Amino acid sequence: LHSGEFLENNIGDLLISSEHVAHVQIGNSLEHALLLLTKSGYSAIPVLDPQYKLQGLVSTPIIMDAILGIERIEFEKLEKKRVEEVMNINIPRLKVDSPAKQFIGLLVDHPFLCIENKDGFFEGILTRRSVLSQLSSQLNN
Amino acid sequence: LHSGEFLENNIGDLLISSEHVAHVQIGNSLEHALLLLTKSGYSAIPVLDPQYKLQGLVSTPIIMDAILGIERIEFEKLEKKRVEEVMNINIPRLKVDSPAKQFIGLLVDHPFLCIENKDGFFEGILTRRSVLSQLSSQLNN
Ligand SMILES: Nc1ncnc2c1ncn2[C@@H]1O[C@@H]2COP(=O)(O)O[C@H]3[C@@H](O)[C@H](n4cnc5c(N)ncnc54)O[C@@H]3COP(=O)(O)O[C@H]2[C@H]1O
Ligand SMILES: Nc1ncnc2c1ncn2[C@@H]1O[C@@H]2COP(=O)(O)O[C@H]3[C@@H](O)[C@H](n4cnc5c(N)ncnc54)O[C@@H]3COP(=O)(O)O[C@H]2[C@H]1O
Repeated sequence: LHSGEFLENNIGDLLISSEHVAHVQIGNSLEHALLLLTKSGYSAIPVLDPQYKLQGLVSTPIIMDAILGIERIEFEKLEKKRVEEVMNINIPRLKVDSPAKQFIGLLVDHPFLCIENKDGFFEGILTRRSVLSQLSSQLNN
Repeated sequence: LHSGEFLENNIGDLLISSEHVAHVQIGNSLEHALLLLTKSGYSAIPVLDPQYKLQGLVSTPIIMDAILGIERIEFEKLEKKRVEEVMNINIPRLKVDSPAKQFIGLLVDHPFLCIENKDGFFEGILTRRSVLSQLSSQLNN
């Protein structure tokens, strides 16, 4: 395993392209988002707008936190609240040509990274799994 | 970054020890587990028995799936069902002296791994973050 080899990895080869990425729209209800997260089994997914631009991330803990009242879980809020109101907008956004050092550094603290093209349209995601799978196969050579 | 260096990583140096790991007991209700997952912000945590032995993992999607009825989310099941009934028992278990090749290979498909001592008591967890942080710092040297 030589860093040179590892640093040659590029996002294009590791990307899960957008048509295979589960996502929700900013205007969807929390109920819709919770059902999709539960059915897909993913703990967090991207939030897009109608122009297919990235707006944030939503996860099951974020939704549960938004409906947790003082005395009980207020499930009636699931239909009333929109994803836009609770999503995490403070997320890294990478371009397809970002270098390996940058995306590996960001994956330390993020389970996945959202990738945009130069016009800002959502291209797909890069996951920790894809980098760890490269590391594991290089260590076994 | 040479594989020799990377393969010298051992679990002892990377471990999050059990007193810092959020966990639930097999007899806890799904409501208790859902509140702990929501408050901690973790998407999955270990399930232990009263002797502090590892029994499985529970996550927010697993709990939501267990209460999802055909027409609506059946929230009254949260108090009635126990963690033991829904937890995932099919998880890798590692000993503290497992080699790097083994735990890196397992982290490809698991966000974290549970570590036991030779008597089977829960020692702590090894996360993808800890391995990616090693990789990132070695690539930057
Ligand atoms: N249906 C499935 N089939 C096979 N393995 C599965 C799986 N669901 C989860 N996993 C495994 O569990 C890891 C954590 O999934 P999680 O949903 O917490 O966290 C996921 C999820 O939040 C997001 N993600 C991954 N693939 C996605 C997709 N197609 N659409 C939307 N989000 C995705 O990226 C995070 C990291 O993904 P990563 O692959 O590194 O890591 C995944 C993968 O190793
Ligand atoms: N409170 C917090 N402070 C700082 N960063 C946080 C955080 N909560 C989550 N993260 C970040 O998000 C990643 C995914 O967290 P998640 O809860 O899905 O998935 C976590 C969680 O299911 C479990 N985990 C990690 N630390 C834990 C702990 N102390 N107790 C119980 N479970 C833990 O291991 C998985 C992988 O952890 P990893 O560190 O690789 O990856 C973490 C970490 O990079």
